[in-house]
Amino acid sequence: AISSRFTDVWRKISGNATISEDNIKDAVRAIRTALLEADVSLAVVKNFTERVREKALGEDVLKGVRPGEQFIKIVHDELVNLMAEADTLDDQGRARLKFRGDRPTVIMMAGLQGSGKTTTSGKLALYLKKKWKKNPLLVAADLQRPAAVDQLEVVGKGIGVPVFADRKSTPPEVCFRALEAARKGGHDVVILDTAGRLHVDEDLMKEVQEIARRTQPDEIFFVCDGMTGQDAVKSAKAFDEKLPLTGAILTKLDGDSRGGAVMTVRAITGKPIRFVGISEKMDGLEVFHADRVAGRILG
Amino acid sequence: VGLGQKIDDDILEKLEEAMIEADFGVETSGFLMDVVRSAWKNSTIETTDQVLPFLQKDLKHRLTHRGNALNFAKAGPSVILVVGVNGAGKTTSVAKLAWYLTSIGKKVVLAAADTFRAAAVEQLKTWSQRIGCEIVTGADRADPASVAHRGAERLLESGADVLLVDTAGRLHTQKNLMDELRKIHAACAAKKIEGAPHETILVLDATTGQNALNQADMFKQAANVTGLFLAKLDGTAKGGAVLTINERVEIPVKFVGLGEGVEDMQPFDADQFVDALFD
Ligand SMILES: Nc1nc2c(ncn2[C@@H]2O[C@H](COP(=O)(O)OP(=O)(O)OP(=O)(O)O)[C@@H](O)[C@H]2O)c(=O)[nH]1
Ligand SMILES: Nc1nc2c(ncn2[C@@H]2O[C@H](COP(=O)(O)OP(=O)(O)OP(=O)(O)O)[C@@H](O)[C@H]2O)c(=O)[nH]1
Ligand SMILES: [Mg+2]
Ligand SMILES: [Mg+2]
Repeated sequence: AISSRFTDVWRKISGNATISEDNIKDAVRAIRTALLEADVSLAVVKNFTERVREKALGEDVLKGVRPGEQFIKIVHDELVNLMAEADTLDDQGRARLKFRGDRPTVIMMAGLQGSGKTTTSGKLALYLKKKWKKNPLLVAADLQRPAAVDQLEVVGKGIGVPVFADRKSTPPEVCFRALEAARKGGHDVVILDTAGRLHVDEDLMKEVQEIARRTQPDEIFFVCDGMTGQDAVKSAKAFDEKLPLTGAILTKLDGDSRGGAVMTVRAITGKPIRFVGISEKMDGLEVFHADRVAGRILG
Repeated sequence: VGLGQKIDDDILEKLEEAMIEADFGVETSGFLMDVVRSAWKNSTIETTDQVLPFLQKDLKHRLTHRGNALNFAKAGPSVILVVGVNGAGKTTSVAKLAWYLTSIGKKVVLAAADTFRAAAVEQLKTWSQRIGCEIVTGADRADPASVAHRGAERLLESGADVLLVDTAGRLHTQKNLMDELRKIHAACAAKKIEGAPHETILVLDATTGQNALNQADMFKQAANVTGLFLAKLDGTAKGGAVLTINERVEIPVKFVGLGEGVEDMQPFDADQFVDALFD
C-alpha cells in the first residue's frame, strides 16, 4: 500500500520542518512508481507527479501533521480532483444523462474489441429503466462479429428491453432506422451497441463517425476495459479525437486490476467517467465515485 | 542515436521509459536496465547504437529458450484447453487455432464449453461452420465440464486429431469460477486420454497491463497453463506483459492474434515481436 511505501521515504524527511526540493524527490519518485504499477499511462503520470510536486512545495507543513501524511493527502486529493466531475449525479445519486424531451435520447457505445460494450448496453438499459423509469430501445449495430446481434437479443430478453435488429443493412443504416422505430414505438431512449474496433482501423473509425453523424447522439461513451495498461493513452486519445465523446465507462473493475486506465482515460479525454462495470450481470453497473477509484489506484 | 556516441544516462532513461510504455512493468523494466547497465559497466556495450540491439538479443533469448511450439500427445489425439478473462479473445482464438491446425493437416473437433454467456455457443457454432469442423455443444447452462468431457469422447470416437475446448470468460479472482475451471481441466481427459489436456492456452489481450501477471499466475494454478495466445496485437498495444509472465510464471508465448478473422494469427515469432516492441 502506498502508505507503507511512504513510511520509509518519509523516515528520512520526518526530521525536517518543511517539505523541500531536495527531500521531496524520493516521495515523488514513490508516487510515480505506484501509479505506473497501477497501469496509469506514463505521460499522465509525469504530468500528475509534477502537479503534486509543485503543490507540495507550495504548502506549509501543517502543525502536528507528519510531512508524509500531508503529502499522501495531497496526492489523494489531487487524484480525486482530477477524476471527479461536478453535477454528474442528482440528489438521489442517479447519473444525470443528457435526456431530451423532444425526441428519443440517443446514447452511443464505442470502444475496442471485447471492452464490454454489448454487456454494458444491457446494463445501461436496465439502469435507465429502473432508476429513471425510461423505456429504452437497444440497437444491435454490430454486424461483423459472429452472433453479436444474437448476443444483444438474448441480453434484451433477459431484462425485458426490446432490441432493434436488421441483419441486412449497414451499421449506420441500422442506427438511423432505429431512431424512427424508437419514435414509433414510444421509446424515450435509444442505446446503440456498436462493433468493437481498433482506433487505428481507418475504415471502422470512419464507420463509427458515420453512425454518430447520422444519429447525432446526446451521449457517446468510450467503453474501456479496466485492465487496460499503457495503451489507454493511445486509444482514449484517438476515440476522443474522432468522436465527440461525452463520457467514459470503465468495465471489469470487479477484478484485481489497479485500474490506472480510469485515470488515463479521464486525464487524456477530459471527459467524465460516468459508470464502472463491476460484474458480468445486468445489475453490475455503478455510478462512478472518484474517491473509491483513487484509493484503488494508489493501492 | 549517433554511431560511436558514448552511452549516457539520458539514453538509458529513454530506454527504460520505452519499456514502461510497452507494458513491461516497473519491476521488469528495472531488472532489464540493470542487465543493460552491467553490460555497459563491463564494456560489453559502449556506444548508444549498441544498446538496443543488445537488449533485443537478450529479450529474444528469454522469450524462446523454453520453446514455443504447441504440445501434442506423444501418441493418439490431443486436447487443447483455452482459458482467459472476459473478452480477451478466447472464442476467436479457438477458431484461429482450429483453422491453423486444419491447415497443417489435422482433423479438429471443437467443444463449446461456454454454456453461460449470451450467444456464446452461437458464436463458436458460426466459426465451426465457416471452418468446416465438427462442434460438440451442450444445453444452455449445462455443466461446462460435461461438455468438455463429451468433446473428449467425440474426439476419440471420431478419430479426429485435436479437440479444442472453448471456455467462458472468468476473472481469476472469482474463486467459484476458478474451481469450475479445475473441473473442466480434469474433464478434458474423459478418463481415457492420457495427459489431457496436453496444452492449456491462456488468451491474453495485448492491451492488458500489469494485471496480466496475476491472470497468468492464477490461471496456471487452476488449469496448468502451458502457453499464451497474445490476442489483438494488430492494435497499438505492445503486449510487453508477456515478458514478465515468461520470466516469473515461466509460460511461453505460442501464438499471436493479428485481427478478427480466422487467418489473422501467427505462431509466435520472437524476432518480429521484439523488433516491434521499440518501434
Ligand atoms: N466480470 C465482468 N465481466 C464483464 C464486465 N463487462 C463485460 N464483461 C464480460 O466481458 C466479456 C466481453 O463483453 P462484451 O459485452 O461482449 O464486450 P464487447 O465490447 O461488446 O465486445 P465486442 O463487441 O466484441 O467488441 C463478456 O464475457 C462479458 O460478460 C464487467 O464489468 N465485469
Ligand atoms: N483486432 C483484433 N480483435 C480480436 C482479436 N482476437 C479477438 N478479437 C476480437 O475481440 C472481441 C472479443 O473476442 P471473443 O473471442 O469473443 O473473446 P472471448 O474471450 O471469447 O470473450 P468472452 O467469451 O466473452 O470472455 C471480438 O470482437 C473479436 O473479434 C485479434 O487478434 N485482433
Ligand atoms: Mg459487442
Ligand atoms: Mg468467448
